[in-house]
Amino acid sequence: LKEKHKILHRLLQNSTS
Amino acid sequence: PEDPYCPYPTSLLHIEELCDSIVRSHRDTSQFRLEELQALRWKLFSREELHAYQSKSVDEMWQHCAVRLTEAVQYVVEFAKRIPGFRGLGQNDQITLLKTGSMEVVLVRMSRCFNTENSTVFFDGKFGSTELFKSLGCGDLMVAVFDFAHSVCALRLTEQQMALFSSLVLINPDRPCLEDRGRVHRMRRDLEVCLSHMLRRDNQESLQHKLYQKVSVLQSLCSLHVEKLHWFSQRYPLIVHSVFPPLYKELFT
Repeated sequence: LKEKHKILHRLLQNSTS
Repeated sequence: PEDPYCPYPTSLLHIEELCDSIVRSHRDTSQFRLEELQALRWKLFSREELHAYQSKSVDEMWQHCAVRLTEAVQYVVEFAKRIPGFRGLGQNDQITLLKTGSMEVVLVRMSRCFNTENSTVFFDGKFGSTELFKSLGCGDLMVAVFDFAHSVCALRLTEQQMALFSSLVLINPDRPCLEDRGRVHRMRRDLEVCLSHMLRRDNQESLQHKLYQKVSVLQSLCSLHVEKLHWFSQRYPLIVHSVFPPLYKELFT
């Protein structure tokens, strides 16, 4: 799932500051 | 009573803290401030501007709307990340919840940008009717989306109520392919307690049932959107592949 949703995965990884 | 399986106690203090945190998250990740939208609600597109939109080719307008929708989705992703417990979920489950939930929350949030007095929505800095989207070739979808916005506006939700409802739309334990359904369910249960606590405080408990009724409409709107996208990408496969926002393609194709 992460493979197919690289961008969403990256957005989720970014900090929420 | 303390629930041994619940990662955090469901005491009233906790519920109020959870409510405040979700309301803050909603406010901090709203694409447009309510005051801004109120101030601009009579700023309509001119006849010439409307004509310019209607003269766009179908692929131009689809690309334009895909970009705008993707911007809105990114605010929803930020909202999700700030919902207590969400980042504690497995990464696959976070993706699964957002895969369908992001568009649903965008549609809920769209009612903030809607003026029921003249059935216009805030888009590209001004308010326009369904006519604005004529060149998309998706009249039925746009009418359905506008009708949904009307029905949500009719509930006159406060920002706090909308924040809670948005979190409930997102934290949906019924989504297919969830790896830890139980954890999502527990999160969801606390959010439901928050909503009923808030509605009881606001003396609007009848709203709960009306809000839950919206969920099925949201799901049909999302399927109609994907259906239209399928129709469009069959006609313009290269356009979708080459110029549509990558995040949009990840979520919807």
